[in-house]
Amino acid sequence: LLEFRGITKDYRLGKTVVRALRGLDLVVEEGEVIAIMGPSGSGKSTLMHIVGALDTPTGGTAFLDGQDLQQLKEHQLVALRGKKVGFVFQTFNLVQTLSAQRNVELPMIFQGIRKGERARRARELLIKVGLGDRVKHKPNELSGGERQRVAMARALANDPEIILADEPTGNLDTESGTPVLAMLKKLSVNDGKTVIIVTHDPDAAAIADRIVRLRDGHIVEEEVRNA
Amino acid sequence: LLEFRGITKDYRLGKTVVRALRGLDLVVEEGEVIAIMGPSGSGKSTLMHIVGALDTPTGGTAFLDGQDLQQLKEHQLVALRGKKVGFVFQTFNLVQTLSAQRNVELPMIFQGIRKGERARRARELLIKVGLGDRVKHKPNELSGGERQRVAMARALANDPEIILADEPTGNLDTESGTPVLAMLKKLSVNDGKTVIIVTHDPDAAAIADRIVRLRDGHIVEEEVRNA
Ligand SMILES: Nc1ncnc2c1ncn2[C@@H]1O[C@H](COP(=O)(O)OP(=O)(O)OP(=O)(O)O)[C@@H](O)[C@H]1O
Ligand SMILES: Nc1ncnc2c1ncn2[C@@H]1O[C@H](COP(=O)(O)OP(=O)(O)OP(=O)(O)O)[C@@H](O)[C@H]1O
Ligand SMILES: [Mg+2]
Ligand SMILES: [Mg+2]
Repeated sequence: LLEFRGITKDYRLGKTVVRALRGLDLVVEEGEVIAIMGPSGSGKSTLMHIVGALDTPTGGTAFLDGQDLQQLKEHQLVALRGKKVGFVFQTFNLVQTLSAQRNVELPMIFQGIRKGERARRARELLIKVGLGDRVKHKPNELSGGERQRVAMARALANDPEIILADEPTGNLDTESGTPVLAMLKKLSVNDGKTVIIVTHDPDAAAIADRIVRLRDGHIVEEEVRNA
Repeated sequence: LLEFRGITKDYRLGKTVVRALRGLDLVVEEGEVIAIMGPSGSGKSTLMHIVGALDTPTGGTAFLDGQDLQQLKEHQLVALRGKKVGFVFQTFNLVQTLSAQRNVELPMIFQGIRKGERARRARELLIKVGLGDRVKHKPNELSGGERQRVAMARALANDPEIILADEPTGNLDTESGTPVLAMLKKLSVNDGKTVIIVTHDPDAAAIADRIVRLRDGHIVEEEVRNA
């Protein structure tokens, strides 16, 4: 399903170069739950952006469902992402002027889903993440963990094949985080979705089939949890 | 030092009212380390903003060092906060156009610290949080946990008496978070500073003298850890 080989990523900053990823291979099968872990600054979010086709690697090859991502034009990448990938950003990236419900509806507008169906599905997803009584709140009228859960609901709006969640429980206590993790696990076990989670929360890593550990832009360890 | 009694906080949203804090008492002695814990949406950040005089309660009394916060004018609150309180926001609140070093220098400019001393102190604080080689990076050129650590360094810029840190390790793995927590503990033990941390990270709660647990805007439990 996902095949990334020899991936490097350099950021240029004036005269210096920050080598965020220094050559790594990642192959993910359909329906797997992967946890990507590692110290702050080790390259996890950079890798997630490349896997989600939101950024291009400096070197290496990237295939999603057999398609060479580096051969696709921008509008083709946008179409591919819109249909197949749900992204929960580490910074949430919610639209500040829209309510929680409208934020979750936004990706569905791009896919041409009708208004009534959009509203119904958005409310259903917000109830699932425990925010049924906060649907009309704007992001600055929500707590940190509530914003994070709106971002999770939005990532699921178009029922994507691949869910990429960057620190989905970072702002959540155990009681609020457990339903989110259970939902992610179900998407894999029941619906065959592929889930990749960046985390340093052991409870989130516990739902993974495989843990990939990064350090300084390398994969230093892979741990298979379920045979 | 800090005396908050009968604190309520209501948010008005159109016709509905969200009662974020429903009457709570919090008394904090000088030099204490307090951990505030509780589910997402239970009122922790709301309480932190009131304790840090960044927001006013709907009801109740608020005294900081014997001063009635509700009798102070805006410019007096700004002066009090600038001198005595260091705040690490859950959303970091860094200035996007300034480098990490300039972000840490900013509070010192308001206190009239000279340029050379500001730069020296900012670099020293950034080295302490493990970002000595990222001082020139702007926030969008840093990882999530690195931004969080810049926010921590900035909170300590004016050597405040009171440090309020809202989820200081939310984006940090254990290896990156341990030095931050050790630094906060030292500020209390060595320098007699008062430290209040909102967290759901057990490692952060472990440095506290007392844990205050919130649920639905109430304090439901207090646990004294060190006699
Ligand atoms: N400006 C606002 N307008 C309306 N409701 C608000 C506003 N800010 C916060 N709230 C609501 O008040 C409640 C408490 O929010 P608060 O940010 O204090 O929670 P929290 O304990 O910090 O949560 P988290 O752990 O998710 O950060 C939440 O349910 C939130 O939806
Ligand atoms: N736009 C950029 N320009 C320069 N350096 C960058 C940029 N974005 C990230 N970096 C650097 O690349 C490294 C990897 O960043 P990345 O965000 O992938 O880390 P991370 O593993 O997600 O960390 P965290 O756990 O703190 O979120 C970091 O050291 C960061 O400073
Ligand atoms: Mg990251
Ligand atoms: Mg909060």
